[in-house]
Amino acid sequence: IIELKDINKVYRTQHVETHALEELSLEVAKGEFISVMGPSGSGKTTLLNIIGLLDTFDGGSYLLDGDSVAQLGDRQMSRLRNAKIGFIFQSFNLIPDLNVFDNVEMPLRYRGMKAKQRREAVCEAVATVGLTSRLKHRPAQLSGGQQQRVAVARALVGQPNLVLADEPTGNLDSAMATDIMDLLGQINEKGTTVIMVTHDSELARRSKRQIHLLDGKVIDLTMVDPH
Amino acid sequence: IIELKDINKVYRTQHVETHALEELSLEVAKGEFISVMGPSGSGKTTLLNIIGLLDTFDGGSYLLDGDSVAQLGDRQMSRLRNAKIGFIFQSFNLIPDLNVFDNVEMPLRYRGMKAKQRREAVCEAVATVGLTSRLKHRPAQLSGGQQQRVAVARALVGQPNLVLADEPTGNLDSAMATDIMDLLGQINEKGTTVIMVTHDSELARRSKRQIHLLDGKVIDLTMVDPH
Ligand SMILES: Nc1ncnc2c1ncn2[C@@H]1O[C@H](COP(=O)(O)OP(=O)(O)OP(=O)(O)O)[C@@H](O)[C@H]1O
Ligand SMILES: Nc1ncnc2c1ncn2[C@@H]1O[C@H](COP(=O)(O)OP(=O)(O)OP(=O)(O)O)[C@@H](O)[C@H]1O
Ligand SMILES: [Mg+2]
Ligand SMILES: [Mg+2]
Repeated sequence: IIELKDINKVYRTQHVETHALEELSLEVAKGEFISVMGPSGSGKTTLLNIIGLLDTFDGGSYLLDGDSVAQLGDRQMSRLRNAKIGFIFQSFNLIPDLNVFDNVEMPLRYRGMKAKQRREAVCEAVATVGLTSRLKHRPAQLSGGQQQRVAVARALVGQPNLVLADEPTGNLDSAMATDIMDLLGQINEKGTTVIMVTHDSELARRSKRQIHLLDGKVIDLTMVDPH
Repeated sequence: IIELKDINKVYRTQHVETHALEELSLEVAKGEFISVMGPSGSGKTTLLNIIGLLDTFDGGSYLLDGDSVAQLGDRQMSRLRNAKIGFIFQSFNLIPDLNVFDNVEMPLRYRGMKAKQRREAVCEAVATVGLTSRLKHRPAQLSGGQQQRVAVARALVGQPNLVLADEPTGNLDSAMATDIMDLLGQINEKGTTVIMVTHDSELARRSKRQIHLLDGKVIDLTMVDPH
């Protein structure tokens, strides 16, 4: 479903040039559940943003379901994103002036679903993360973990083929983290491909494959000196 | 140093009344290192905001260094906050249009320090969190963990008597998390009181006392049925 080949990504600020990803190659088959791990700054979010068509890359190629994304115009990319991809952002990215219901409903508005259908989908998604009592709260009125759970509900409400989760449990206690992992496990069993960034090796073990990044490259831990 | 007695905090939105803290009492002696744990939504951030004079409470009393904070006017509170308290926010609260240097320098500008002194303090604080190469980056140009480290540097740059850390390592890999914990341990040895919210029991073990919150109350785990 995803074929990344020799991807390069360079961030240039006036002062520093950062090679966030270097000749990174990765293949993900449909229905996989993958964890991406690595130290802070190693390129995990950058990788997810590129896979999720949220950012461009400077070198290499990316085939999504066999089609090269380089060909796609902005309009096509966002249609693709909206139809196929659910994204749980590391910093949640909830809209501050919208309440929980409206935040979670957002992805569905771009699909021409009827209001009644949207309402049902939203209420179900919010129920699965246990926040039905908070539907009318705005993000500032929610705890950090509650905001994270709203971000999860929003990513799943449209039943995407591909879920990209960037540290989906960082603000949650272990009980809640387990619930979210169970949720991701369930949708994965139903066929959704899940790529999850986490620095928690416990959680990573629940995914079928673990990828490790270091300085923008995928490293093969089996070849790394255990000392 | 801190005496909270029967603190009540109620959040009222048009739709829901949330009792975030209920008859909460807590005493913290100078130089302690305490962890505050509890499920998502249990009141940890609310508790820290009240201790840190960032929010008011609806009932009970709070004595900081023997003085009742209820007497304090806004101006006095912010002077007190600035002089004594370093706060690491759960969502970092970095100023988006300021670069790392300016974000970390912010607390010092309210103290009438000379520019040269401020610059030295900032560079040292940023060095302790390993981000000297990012001084001119703005928050959006930093990874999640890098933003978290800037938030830590900003909280410590003024060498406060009291540090309130709300999930200071949530976005960090274990190596970096250990570094931050070492940092907090060091300043605690030098006499700074540290109150840290974490849902990571490993990290909590490094503090000398652990407090557990549930539904806005401090609970005594020794009395909780292990089943
Ligand atoms: N917009 C940007 N401009 C400049 N540099 C950037 C930008 N975004 C990221 N970087 C840099 O690229 C590198 C990789 O960032 P990235 O966010 O992918 O790391 P990460 O692995 O997700 O880190 P973390 O675990 O801390 O979230 C970092 O060194 C970061 O400073
Ligand atoms: N500004 C607010 N308005 C309304 N309700 C609020 C507000 N801030 C917090 N709450 C509610 O108060 C309760 C306690 O929130 P708090 O942020 O203290 O929890 P927490 O223990 O820090 O959670 P987490 O571990 O998820 O960060 C939550 O149920 C939350 O929804
Ligand atoms: Mg990241
Ligand atoms: Mg909190």
